[in-house]
Amino acid sequence: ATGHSYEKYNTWETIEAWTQQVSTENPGLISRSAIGTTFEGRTMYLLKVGKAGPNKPAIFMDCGFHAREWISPAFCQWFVREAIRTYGREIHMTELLDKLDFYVLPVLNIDGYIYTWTKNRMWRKTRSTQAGTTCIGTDPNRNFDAGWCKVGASRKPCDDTYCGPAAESEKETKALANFIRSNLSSIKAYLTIHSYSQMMLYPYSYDYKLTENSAELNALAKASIKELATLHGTKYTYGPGATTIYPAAGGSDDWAYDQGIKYSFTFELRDKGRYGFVLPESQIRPTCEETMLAIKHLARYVLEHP
Amino acid sequence: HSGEHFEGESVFRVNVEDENQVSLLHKLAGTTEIDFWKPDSVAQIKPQSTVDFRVKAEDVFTVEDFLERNKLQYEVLINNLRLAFEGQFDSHVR
Repeated sequence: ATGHSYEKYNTWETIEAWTQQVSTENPGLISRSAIGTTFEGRTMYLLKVGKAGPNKPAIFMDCGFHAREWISPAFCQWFVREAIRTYGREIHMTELLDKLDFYVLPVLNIDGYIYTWTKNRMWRKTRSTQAGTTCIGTDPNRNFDAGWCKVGASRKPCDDTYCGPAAESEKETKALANFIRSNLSSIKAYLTIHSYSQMMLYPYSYDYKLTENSAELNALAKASIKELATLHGTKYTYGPGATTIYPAAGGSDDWAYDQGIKYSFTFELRDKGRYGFVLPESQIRPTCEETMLAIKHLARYVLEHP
Repeated sequence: HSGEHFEGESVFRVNVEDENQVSLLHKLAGTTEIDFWKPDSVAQIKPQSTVDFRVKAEDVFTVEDFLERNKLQYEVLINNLRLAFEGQFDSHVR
């Protein structure tokens, strides 16, 4: 992974090589697998991070849904870095990785991410094509079978919030959904990392209804962002997606929750608009450091509430 | 970066007070190519919120004129997106 840096935005080629390198160099802690391929045929790598052992509960975390949100994949890489760096040294991370596994998907929308590096930095969607239109791509976070295309999504292929011709129409969302369906018995929490707005959201977004454990999710979000704020004072808001940000159907967090994963959150990382999607690399470190505190708090809670 | 250069493109933030101003933004989106940053689309704009969106260089003055004529309160978050892109690669590692 020549040229890879945790404090830089890395190209997909570098990230792909990095997934190989970290799993090869840390065989007792990290294993790499493929959960599918993208529309353009690229392999979707998943890293399983945790001390090797049978029947451990797991947390699934994905990054890189929306191509232009570059801080998101940077965080998934940073998480793996911290796992490697502090396992066996830092008591909390060591306990977490001894008792939990983290499934980390560094970039879901690889085709779109590459497109932002090579053609259009502002691209958001996948790069899939379909008959009947010259417009490209589906919004992966409108493509899940959770109130699919009911609200806050568009049925027009040219729109940025296009929900796709059908739920799970995208190879990328289908691959993620299939993996989670196949591992539901072990996955206790689902986290999806986006930007920007500095928010921690939980279901539902596809409806104003609340989850049966919304009081628990609310308290957990409140405590997690309190942890986050201790490092650099970064202020987050939190709440159910529909009322905290806006109603939007087809989201992966709602879908995961309805699959039975009772701890399901969307993180919208820095910032609040000063740079937006163009967050400078100099903010990768502070953003990831503070987000680690929230994720570790969440993981400890999940561990204590099986 | 062999693709679009975004020279002179700007990102606006508009404070939306009421339904009338929501309608005005729908009208603007109907006549000008707008890339909504937050919320994701014009359909999700609601009163008492802020809206961030990007416009092409050739539309910046038209958009500013529209916002001022309709007394929409706004600020320019990013003046020239190309410079912001260059500025994002500021890691000391580089």
